[in-house]
Amino acid sequence: SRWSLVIHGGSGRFERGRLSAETEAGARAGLERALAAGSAVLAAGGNALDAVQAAIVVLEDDPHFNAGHGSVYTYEGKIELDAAVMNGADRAAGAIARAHHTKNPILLARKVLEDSPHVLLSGEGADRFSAESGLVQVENAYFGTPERKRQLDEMKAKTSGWFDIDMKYG
Amino acid sequence: TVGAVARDVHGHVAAGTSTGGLTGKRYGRIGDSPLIGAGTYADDRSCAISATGAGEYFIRVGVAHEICTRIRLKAEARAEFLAHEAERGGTILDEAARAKLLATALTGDEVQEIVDAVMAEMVGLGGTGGLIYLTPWGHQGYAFHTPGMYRGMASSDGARSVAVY
Repeated sequence: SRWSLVIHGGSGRFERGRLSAETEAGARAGLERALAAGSAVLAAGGNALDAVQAAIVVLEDDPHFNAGHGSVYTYEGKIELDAAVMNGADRAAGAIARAHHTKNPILLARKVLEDSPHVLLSGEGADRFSAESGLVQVENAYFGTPERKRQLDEMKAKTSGWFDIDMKYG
Repeated sequence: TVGAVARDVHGHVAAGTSTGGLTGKRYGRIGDSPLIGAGTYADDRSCAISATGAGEYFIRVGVAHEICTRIRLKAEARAEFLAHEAERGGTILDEAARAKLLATALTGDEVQEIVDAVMAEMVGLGGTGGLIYLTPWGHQGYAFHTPGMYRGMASSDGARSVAVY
């Protein structure tokens, strides 16, 4: 009868003093809300897949995190979204890559898991499947923020390595 | 990148990951998050995992699946050994007793050692990042090779924590 939930909001060079107090407080508040959302599902006897989804939707809607609203920009100035969910009970899985318009990408991954015979859909096909599935669609610009645009401009102004995640904010 | 792993009251686990990728990525690059077995994996026989970091390295190691496989094989082998020993001593184990053996086959430290070993392999190739994990038997935790990782935990015993560093 015991349940557990663990979440993350990304890793990187989050050294003390480098994060503003406001950013850190905002991110912590987002994590708290995500824990509350997932915990509510589990405490009510809900299943693990629904709890994972509930927690991630909160983080996707929070601009402090690089997922959904608050995602980083590609070199060309667009935003491409990836997501995956997997159920340990039967190893059913759903994933999407380079989606552009689904407000909550984790819901699209869940749709792939439940309503398609596939595991991974990508690009325009993922977008089309999302619209046909009735998920909430938004303009690609919805996912961006001024801070993410600033980070892209900074990254382009420097010649960092391909995998310099400190610069790339992944 | 964001992610979550959960264990429900029925003992089932699940994992999810969502990301915008890397700032300035080009050429249709895709990282580990949507690749089942690299950045996301869940199996009731072993573990649920969600990762974050330099995706190319998590893909090359198959981090999430590799951890789950090592946990499953070690737990099953030890449970089988203990069952064999019990039966040699004259104790016939039913299905419930065998399930209990499996659930207690590994300690939390042993699970963490497996997680750390696979992450060290990934770091050894030049990668960096972190992950969260949770087993169907109640082990849970994280590992990261960056100065910080946004993370949080909650459970039915009332524990709840959020951390960055």
